[in-house]
Amino acid sequence: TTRTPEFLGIDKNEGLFPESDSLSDVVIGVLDTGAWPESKSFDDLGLGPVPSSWKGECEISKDFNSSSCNKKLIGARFFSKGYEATLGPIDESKESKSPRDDDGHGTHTSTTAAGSAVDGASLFGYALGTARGMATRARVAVYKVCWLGGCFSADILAGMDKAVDDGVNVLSLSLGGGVSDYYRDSVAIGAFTAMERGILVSCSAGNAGPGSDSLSNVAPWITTVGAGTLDRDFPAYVSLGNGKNFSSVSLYSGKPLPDSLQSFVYAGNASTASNGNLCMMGTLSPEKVAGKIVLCDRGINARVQKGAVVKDAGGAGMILANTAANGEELVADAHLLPATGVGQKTGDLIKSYIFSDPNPTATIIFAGTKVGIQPSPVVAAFSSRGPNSITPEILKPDLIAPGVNILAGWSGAVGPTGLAVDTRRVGFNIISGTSMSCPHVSGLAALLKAAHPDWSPAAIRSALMTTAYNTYKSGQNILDIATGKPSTPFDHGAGHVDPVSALDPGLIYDITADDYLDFLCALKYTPAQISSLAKRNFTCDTKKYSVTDLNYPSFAVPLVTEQSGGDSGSSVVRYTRTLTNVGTPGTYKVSLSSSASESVKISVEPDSLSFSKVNEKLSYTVTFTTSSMPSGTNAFGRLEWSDGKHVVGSPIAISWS
Amino acid sequence: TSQKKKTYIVHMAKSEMPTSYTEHSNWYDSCLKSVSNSAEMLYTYNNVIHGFSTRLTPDEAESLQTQPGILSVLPEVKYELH
Repeated sequence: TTRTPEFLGIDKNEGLFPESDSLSDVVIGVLDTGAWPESKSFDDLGLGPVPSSWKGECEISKDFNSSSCNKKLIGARFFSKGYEATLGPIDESKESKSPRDDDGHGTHTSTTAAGSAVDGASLFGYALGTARGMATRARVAVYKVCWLGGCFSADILAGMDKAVDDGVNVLSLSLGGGVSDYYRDSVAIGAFTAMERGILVSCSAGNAGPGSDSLSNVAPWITTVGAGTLDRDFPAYVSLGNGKNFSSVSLYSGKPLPDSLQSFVYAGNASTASNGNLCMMGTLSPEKVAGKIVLCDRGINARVQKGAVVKDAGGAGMILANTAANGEELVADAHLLPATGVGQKTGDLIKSYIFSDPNPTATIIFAGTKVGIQPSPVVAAFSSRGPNSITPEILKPDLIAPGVNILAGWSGAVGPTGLAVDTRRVGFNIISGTSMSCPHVSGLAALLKAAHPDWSPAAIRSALMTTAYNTYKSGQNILDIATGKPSTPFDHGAGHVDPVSALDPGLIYDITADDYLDFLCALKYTPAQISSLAKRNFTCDTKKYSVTDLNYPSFAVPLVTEQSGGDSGSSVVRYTRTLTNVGTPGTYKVSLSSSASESVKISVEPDSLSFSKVNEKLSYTVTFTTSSMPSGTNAFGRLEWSDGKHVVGSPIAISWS
Repeated sequence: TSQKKKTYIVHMAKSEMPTSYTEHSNWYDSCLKSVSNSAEMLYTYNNVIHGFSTRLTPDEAESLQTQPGILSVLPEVKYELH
């Protein structure tokens, strides 16, 4: 990626990160749509021999040969039996029955995690810079489990099964399914074994935001990653016939619109279809849009497809207006015709103009790439949000990372829009999603794994979470672009990843595989359900298990609103946590902040922890004393331990339902 | 339509494998054949789960669920890229 290394501070702190030997021993397995091995991001210049412990393979087929793999891309497999069993044989005229990536998504995610540095990378000149993965010296193994028709759990399990056996150290999955109990969810099941074997599993949180309860991949042994913006934008300016100008974003590259204002029409008025405003296939009347700029509403079909529909109908350009579902979030696209996206408010103003002027006109001016955009990051509107609908006592997402307008490697088999009519071919593409934020964290986890080879997956996640930031330098909370207001831990988890701080977290919250088994007992899983996850007989003890005892680096406190006529007294909830010292000896003191001090009293006992040696463990208890509040009320806070040098932060989310 | 085959993921309790088997794959196969002569394994899983995936009718899946050593028979789920 370009810009994210600078944004994350890993470009100027190379010396802090592990030297080549330890990092090049780390293998990141990516379950996705495969890889385009010819991508420059898979260049293996300067990398030493493949780690001797590696058992993976480069699976050969007619379009993927042994030379497709090298010392960077050290493994490539594909899993299609589940897909073919359901949808029939793969049509090899449309997709490769091999690890080759015909989609682009897998190349994008794998190069984001661990791509080699490529100078002069850009998409049509946009986002120009040196593109590199987060862990440039880590190795990549791709497991193609996603096809044109989707990703089937039989194939995903097979990919995870092989990846674990091959010897990956980090697994990156930018995919998700519906919400289901952990013992039914193949990704959660596969991730449990991976965790037991010391493999950190990083998954995307999902793009179902900004609605609440919209998360995927919420098992506590998974690192769940939401998405935020960078300080980079791709501005375009919309000028209207009434003299007003508006900002927008676009990655259009091609013949610009004429300098003069063009006729302008609302798609809903250029169609006989009831949903003509959406610019769906075949809904625009060519005689009404020919030579004009068309305003389309966002929703239902792909943004870039709307552009193609306008182009097919003879339109000269397109302005794509967000609706309430997307608010002011602007996602840039490499449209096939001069086109740009505007936020809901701007879209409404533009529509007012179109509807009030008998001969509306407009034009679009494209302004390239701009960096230094503030505030940044902001939580992406699409990023899925908590609470965690499976286990509300575990706060998810865990953290956010860059996931909006990310440039990374792309497949040579498909154009940047992914549309069949897009015959352009690019080495790099700019796309958005929690799919893009997940591999950022996967790569950063690889850096931590190399720096601290003895750390468990939970320790690595803890370091990433407790050092994440949730305020700007001004002290203001990170904003949520969906609302324009400060985001909450249900939106950003622990906050935005800060890899330089994560290298030296001071203290960590560790969790063992046995701790997770206790957690399953607390969920009252049956022996068969536990055995499905853990693959061994495990009998829960007669002792009292509590979900809140899981040594998680964050606090979610779900409370039930008392019904009228019931006891209106306060309730008291206690969470116990254990901190492990991974730094120098020192005394840490606690501090607390809360957004609702009247309805919630939080206390910590003890309020000071003195660590005298490395790996010493000390426990503390947090007591939440809460008043009854109306259902739907949330309160948020933060608990921090600090020795003056390190700040070990944990978000707190209290919710009444 | 209700008896149309679907893909299922079958979780086995490996520790309950009868001693008459030396290879767990043979045991899996025997369990599968006990409910369907025509079903074939798509994958045998050895690491992240103990078990296999196969195509079964709902009745066959229900029958398999009652066999000794079967932890669960879960219908396949489609996931999507994010």
